[in-house]
Amino acid sequence: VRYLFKKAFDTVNQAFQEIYPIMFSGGNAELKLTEPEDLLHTGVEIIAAPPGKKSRSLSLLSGGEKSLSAITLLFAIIKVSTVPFSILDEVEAALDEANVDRFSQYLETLNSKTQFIVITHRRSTMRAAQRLFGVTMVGTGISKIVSVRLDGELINKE
Amino acid sequence: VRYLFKKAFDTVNQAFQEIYPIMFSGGNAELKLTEPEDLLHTGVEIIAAPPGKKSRSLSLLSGGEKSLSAITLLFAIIKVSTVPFSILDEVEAALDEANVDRFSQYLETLNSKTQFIVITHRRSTMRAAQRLFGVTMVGTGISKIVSVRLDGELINKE
Amino acid sequence: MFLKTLTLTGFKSFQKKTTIDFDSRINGIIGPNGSGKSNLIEAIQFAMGEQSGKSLRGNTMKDIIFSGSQTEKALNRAKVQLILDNSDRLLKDYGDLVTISRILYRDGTSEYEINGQKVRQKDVQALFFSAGLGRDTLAFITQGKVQKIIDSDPVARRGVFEEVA
Amino acid sequence: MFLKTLTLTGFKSFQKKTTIDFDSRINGIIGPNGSGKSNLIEAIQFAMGEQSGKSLRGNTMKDIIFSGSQTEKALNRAKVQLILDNSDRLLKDYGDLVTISRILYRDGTSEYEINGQKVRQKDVQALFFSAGLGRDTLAFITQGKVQKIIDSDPVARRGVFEEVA
Ligand SMILES: Nc1ncnc2c1ncn2[C@@H]1O[C@H](COP(=O)(O)OP(=O)(O)OP(=O)(O)O)[C@@H](O)[C@H]1O
Ligand SMILES: Nc1ncnc2c1ncn2[C@@H]1O[C@H](COP(=O)(O)OP(=O)(O)OP(=O)(O)O)[C@@H](O)[C@H]1O
Ligand SMILES: [Mg+2]
Ligand SMILES: [Mg+2]
Repeated sequence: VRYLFKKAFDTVNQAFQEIYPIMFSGGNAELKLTEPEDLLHTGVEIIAAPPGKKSRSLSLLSGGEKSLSAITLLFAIIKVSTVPFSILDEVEAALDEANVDRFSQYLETLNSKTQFIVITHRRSTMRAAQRLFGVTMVGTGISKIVSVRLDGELINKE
Repeated sequence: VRYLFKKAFDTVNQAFQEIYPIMFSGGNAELKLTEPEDLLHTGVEIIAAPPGKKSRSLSLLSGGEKSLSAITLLFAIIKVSTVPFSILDEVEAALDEANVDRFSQYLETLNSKTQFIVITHRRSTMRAAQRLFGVTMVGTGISKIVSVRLDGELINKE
Repeated sequence: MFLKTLTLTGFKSFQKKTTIDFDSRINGIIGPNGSGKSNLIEAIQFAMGEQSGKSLRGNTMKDIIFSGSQTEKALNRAKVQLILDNSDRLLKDYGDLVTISRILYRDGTSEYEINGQKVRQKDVQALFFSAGLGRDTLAFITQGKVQKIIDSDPVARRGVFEEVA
Repeated sequence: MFLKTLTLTGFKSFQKKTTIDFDSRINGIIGPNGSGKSNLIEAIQFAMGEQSGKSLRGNTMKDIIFSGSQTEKALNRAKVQLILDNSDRLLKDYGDLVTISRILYRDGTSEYEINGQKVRQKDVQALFFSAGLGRDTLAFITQGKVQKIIDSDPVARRGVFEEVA
């Protein structure tokens, strides 16, 4: 068990270090074991420095930087292991336009390995989706599914 | 003290009942005291039913419905009491376009009583602002303020 | 393996039988606030063996059964069915299609089935764990929880790496 | 009363002296992720007498002092000054303009001033409380906290109504 945990940690850590500068357009990050000599109980620390910044405690990161760091960790895990499908509910709500674009672009590089179901209000995530499902609630509090086309009319309305 | 608390509760409750259908385009809501006979220790319950729906436990509300209910409570308080300035940090992040529009419109009705400082990524909130301040971070991790005009070019870029 | 079809009846705001075919690699779900988007995700988690009503935003599990609207009466059961495309045989013991369903009754009891055979909650949970989708997976990020992953305590994060192992 | 000017030096990512004149009724603040928008709000809370470093996202209060970047060295103090326009005399004991400032040193000590006179933290907090901006006010909603207002426990909500009273 210890050996498997360490191997999983090392491969995810390597992928995390590779993907972070892609998602943040620079900067660097890594994962660290809090107690490397006790693999059965050790925790996992995230050290992250957005571009141009010193690495500081995670609590000082901005809302968007926190979301993007978490998404980067998920992408690292998807890259190195088998995750048949992933469900994301408005995970990019706190991101600015540039970061949402990077998010949706990277999603497109992973979808051959993993199927994604993403709930979103953001335009560039909608554009990355190959198919959109609309959910509406008719006046009486009952949900229905409507199929939506990805043409301009929908995106502009949003 | 008890008398002042009850009076404050009653006036806020009345405003809350008035503003809720404006923010939600229908529906109704009210505030209730959990222990009306013990004004020194009672809690305050929020009962809310978005349009077309039965009133259910607050935990079943959607993310956007929760945000909008909290914003409605703040607006009710601002309406009935003196709040010199209010600072809102991306409070409308979970709202869809229609709800953000209602949020920014109502903000405009309150700004004669209260000054607002709002951090936002959403277009219609930016349009409601009479003045926009841009914050940028030059490559070296230092924040600077730039003044931005509210012309089309900025909004389209967002 | 991928999620091919989701069918739900009487689950939260989906009173009538509703079916969605997720036939693409990236499927987007959009709609106004309160329309039922997150309820769909919770239906998937429910069918995968979620045992806590609180994780589905209810006080008890029974809160997930359609409880009526201004015009419709409450129902007495909720049913969710998933059809998995297993043509890549990620699930070694099953064929091309795997159907998983769960019914919850007002008295709080649940009935699980895999390919029409009655099974226990543990069997459904084990099936998904063997496919890399156990309870600690980072692959499901529910609304508002993405920043909590960074705020969580280092030891709590271990589970994520144990899933990968 | 309204907030006319905010000036900060060495507060979080604002290394150099920075001044903002909030001369409108609705002032919008925009910018990319991580640029320093929420830091500005925390500077206002800091000057209003916030005593917990954790509420400003630090581990200790010292974390709010500019701690350097790839090219600049850390500073040893942070200063924030607020100028309030009090021409409506909401603050009865003061004139048209009220200047409030706070300095924090690396050793953790703070110095408060109102109109150039040294005061205690309690005096600054009392000034804002008398203007309807006490610690429990709903008027300040920091990032990510808006939904917590609905999730909070009914008794915890009492404070909001006591502020109004
Ligand atoms: N058991 C139930 N019966 C009927 N309706 C329910 C039940 N449980 C929850 N609901 C309704 O479902 C709605 C919430 O839906 P959901 O959280 O999926 O919205 P959403 O589309 O995700 O919205 P948002 O964009 O704001 O996140 C609530 O308004 C609630 O009243
Ligand atoms: N003491 C400090 N010295 C220097 N920089 C700091 C200090 N404390 C925090 N920072 C930096 O400030 C940045 C966060 O800024 P802030 O939270 O204001 O961003 P924001 O503009 O609100 O972004 P978002 O849109 O993502 O919410 C972090 O990247 C952090 O490194
Ligand atoms: Mg939702
Ligand atoms: Mg912020």
